[in-house]
Amino acid sequence: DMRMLQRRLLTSLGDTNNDFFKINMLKARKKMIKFARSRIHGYGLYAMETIAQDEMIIEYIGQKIRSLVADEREKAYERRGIGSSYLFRIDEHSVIDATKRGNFARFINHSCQPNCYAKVLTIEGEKRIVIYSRSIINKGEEITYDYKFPIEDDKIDCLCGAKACRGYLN
Amino acid sequence: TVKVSSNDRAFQLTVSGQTITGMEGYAMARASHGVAKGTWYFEVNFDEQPDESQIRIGWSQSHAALQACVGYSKFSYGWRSKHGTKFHEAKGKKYHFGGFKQGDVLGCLIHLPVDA
Amino acid sequence: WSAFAPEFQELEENEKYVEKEGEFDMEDE
Repeated sequence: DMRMLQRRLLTSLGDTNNDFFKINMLKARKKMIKFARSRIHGYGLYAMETIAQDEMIIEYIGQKIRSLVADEREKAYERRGIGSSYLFRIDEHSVIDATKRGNFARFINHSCQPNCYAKVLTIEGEKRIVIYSRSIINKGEEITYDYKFPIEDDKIDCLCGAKACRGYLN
Repeated sequence: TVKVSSNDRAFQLTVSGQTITGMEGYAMARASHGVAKGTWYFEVNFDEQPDESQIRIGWSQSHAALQACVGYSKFSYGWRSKHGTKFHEAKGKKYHFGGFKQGDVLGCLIHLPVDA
Repeated sequence: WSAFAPEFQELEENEKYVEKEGEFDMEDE
C-alpha cells in the first residue's frame, strides 16, 4: 500500500515532488542501513539489503548555519580537538553542521572510490543533502561517498584503502 | 549623492530608499561612496528595533565580509547598540556606556591622515 | 551510535541555527 500511496501521491503532485515524497519515504525505510565498526575508520554505515543504483539512501541532517559561522565553528572545534569536522557545504552561503546535532549520516566514511554520492536537492525551497547509491550496493557493504574536501596544506590521511586512493582527504 | 549601495550589501538585507532592514543574523550594507583621506562624518536615524534586537554601525573597507557584522575583522570598526561597545577584529572594548536604541540619531566620524 | 558522539542530539530534519548577538565576537568587555 506504500507503493499505491506513492503512485496516487505522485500522480496528484506531479513528478517534481518525487524527491519530496521519496525523502519522506526515507524515514520509513531506515532499516536499509546499520551502524557498525568500519574497516576504513572507527565506525561507519553498512547496507542491510541490496540497494539498486541511484537509490536515495539517507539525508545528511544537521544544523543549517551560514558560511562564516561555519568557519568560526571549524576553528573552535579544532581548538577543542573535536575530530574531523562534520560540516557539509550546501552552497556558497550555507553549511550543514552535524557535529553536535543531526543524524547518523555523519558517520558515513569517505572513499576515493565510493559506492554513493551526495546530491543537494531543493525541496519546498529548502536545500537538503541526500546520499544516493552510485552503483548496486550488496548487503553488508560499507556505504561511502567522496567528501570532496577542499585542498588544504595540513593534510588528513585517507584510510579508504581503495586502489585509486588519493592518499589524503583534503 | 551618497546612498546605501545597491550591490555592496548582503543579499538578505532589504534596502528601500535610504532605509536598510535586516533580520536574524548580522549582515552588512555599505554606502555607495567611500573616503580615502581627511575627516568625514555621517549620520543615521535608528528608526526601530524589535525587542532583544541589536544593531552595529561604523566604518568598513570594501574587503570586509558582508555576511558578518562591522568590526568583525581588521577591515572595519563597529559600534554596537547593546552597551555601546566598540568592535575591531571581533574584539569588543568599553566605549560609550549605556549604548543606543531606536529613536536615536547616530553619528560616525572617521579621521584619516591626509598625507599618508 | 550516539555513544560515539558525546552529548549528540539526534534531529529528524535540518534545524536552522538561530545566531546569537555575539556570534562573531571573539572578546566582549
